[in-house]
Amino acid sequence: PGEVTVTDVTINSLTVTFREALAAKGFFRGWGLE
Amino acid sequence: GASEIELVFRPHPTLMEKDEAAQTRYIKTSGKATVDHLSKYLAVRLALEELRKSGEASPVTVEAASEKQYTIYIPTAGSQFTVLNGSFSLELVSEKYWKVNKPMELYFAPTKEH
Repeated sequence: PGEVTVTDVTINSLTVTFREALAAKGFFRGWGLE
Repeated sequence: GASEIELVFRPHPTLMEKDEAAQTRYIKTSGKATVDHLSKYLAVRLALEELRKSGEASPVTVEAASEKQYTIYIPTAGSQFTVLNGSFSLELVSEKYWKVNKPMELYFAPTKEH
């Protein structure tokens, strides 16, 4: 999927992590992800 | 904990300029993330990418640039787009609107000022 960026975002004390890629293949479940 | 959600995130086809943030984004996050989290994430990412292009990506300028607000939409029946409530979790959005077992497709556009 190329480079995967990881970003944490906090709102009202709840922090969640976002991971982003430029392609679904190799990144999303069932899209070539081993 | 909440299951992981997969998102296909694109600019709104009519509310965004064609060349504005045109890339499709493939995102994974927790189902407990809210629509507001996603909106803030987008603002930070777009600000960072824009500032990196201009060579000014300091933490202070990214913080200032990411103040821009975005509204998140989900496609619904009849080629319509529904505005998502910021407090909804992505898990709730998936259960209430998406209802299928595939990556959820969402759209964004700058929030209109009132």
